[in-house]
Amino acid sequence: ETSPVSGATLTRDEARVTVHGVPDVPGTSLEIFSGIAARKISIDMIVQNVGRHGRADISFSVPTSELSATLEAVREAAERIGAERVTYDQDVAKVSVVGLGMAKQTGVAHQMFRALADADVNIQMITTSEIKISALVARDAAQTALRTVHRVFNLESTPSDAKSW
Amino acid sequence: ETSPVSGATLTRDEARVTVHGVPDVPGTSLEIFSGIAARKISIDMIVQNVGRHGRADISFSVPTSELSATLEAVREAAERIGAERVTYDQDVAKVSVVGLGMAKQTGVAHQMFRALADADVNIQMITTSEIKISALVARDAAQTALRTVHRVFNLESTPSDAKSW
Ligand SMILES: C[C@@H](O)[C@H](N)C(=O)O
Ligand SMILES: C[C@@H](O)[C@H](N)C(=O)O
Repeated sequence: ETSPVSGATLTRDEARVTVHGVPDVPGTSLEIFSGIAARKISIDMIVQNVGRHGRADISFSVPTSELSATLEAVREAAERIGAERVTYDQDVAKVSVVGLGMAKQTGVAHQMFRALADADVNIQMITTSEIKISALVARDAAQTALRTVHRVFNLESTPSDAKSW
Repeated sequence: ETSPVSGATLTRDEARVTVHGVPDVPGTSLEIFSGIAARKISIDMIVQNVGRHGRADISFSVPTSELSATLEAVREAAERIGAERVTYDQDVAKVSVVGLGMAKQTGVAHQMFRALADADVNIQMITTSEIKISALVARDAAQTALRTVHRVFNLESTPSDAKSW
């Protein structure tokens, strides 16, 4: 039988940055990412949910080594656009399930969230695509999260499963 | 030269649902998606940003034909877990850029946000993976958004580019 999930990955060297209260009008996300692009900082996940009272929060993750350059760029941009504040968290890890058969992921997302809930791991952020579902968790929960996801999806716990990409 | 972006897609038949004020503890996202999985509703993007004061918002999109079944499932779950409320929007479309060369997408995300800003298209939600950056926009901005993204990334405007997957 073909499982919709072919693997799970863990990215530990990651820091989360959030710009809170970004005016929800065209041009503000551009401002934030211009500064980052100019410094050639590599970004992993970008997440924005719907705004509220004309403001939205934009989060993204960067390698921990790029955190201070990122904060410098982002604080400048946040001020220019009138965002409320910038927060960050270095104690995070991203756990993902990957699979080509995950189109319309409902069953897979449900199982992944069940795995994490059963392991008492809190999900801090969620982002998805047809081939990947990613959850940001606390770094000290990373190993537990990966192990649980491996178990729930019957993935072998071999070193190759733990590559981050 | 190989462009990191190989195509752009537009998905118009999409409705956005948000569960606001979800208690940010293990198990709540599971509750929301269990009801949806039980009804075999297909989900496209799932987005959750970091919580605030112990609560987070979880949004996701479904085909418009599944909206009422989704709202039924989600309102039940929202009540069970003590979330604040459920909102939805049928007037949305998802525009995405796709590419295998987008790893550490900073340049691509920046260009996509510039394209949308220049076209005065407001970005309502953002989700990313290594091969895809998606933005939820108002449905009446969909064509403009797609055209602008095609222009900025030098993609041909052929019918095959507008397939949604
Ligand atoms: C919040 C931010 O995404 C804004 N809506 C923009 O379009 O840039
Ligand atoms: C908000 C929701 O994602 C919660 N943190 C959970 O783990 O289920």
